[in-house]
Amino acid sequence: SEIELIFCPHPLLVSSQQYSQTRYVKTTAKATVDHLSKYLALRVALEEGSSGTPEGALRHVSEKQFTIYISTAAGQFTTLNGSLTLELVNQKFWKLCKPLELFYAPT
Amino acid sequence: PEEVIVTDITINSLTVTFREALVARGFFRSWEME
Repeated sequence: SEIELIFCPHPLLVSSQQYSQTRYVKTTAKATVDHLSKYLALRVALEEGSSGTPEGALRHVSEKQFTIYISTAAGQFTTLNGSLTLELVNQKFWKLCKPLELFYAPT
Repeated sequence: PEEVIVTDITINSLTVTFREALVARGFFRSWEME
């Protein structure tokens, strides 16, 4: 019931200066792509220190700030619908016994 | 990993917990099994 994922900046849509961090994340399989997007927005806001406290940051972040992609073939990226659960993404697009690899870019 | 960041995110009343590590080694079970 737990999903392991590697979360990287989109190699084509994000400059190396913008977000360089690869994130190693675990969460429940019932989490949606929107949960992941909102989580990323919160982490970035906290790391940039732009929203002060975690409570303040939570009030200002949105799941719409980042778009999440999966690589389906060499150089091909598919946008993931926000309502998809990570379990479904794993079953439909990944199908491998290793951490799910996802990419993010500002919307 | 020594440091794991735990964060709860709620959307439409569904709260899920995220755990993030700074390094993958020792964090991912599926890698450790390979």
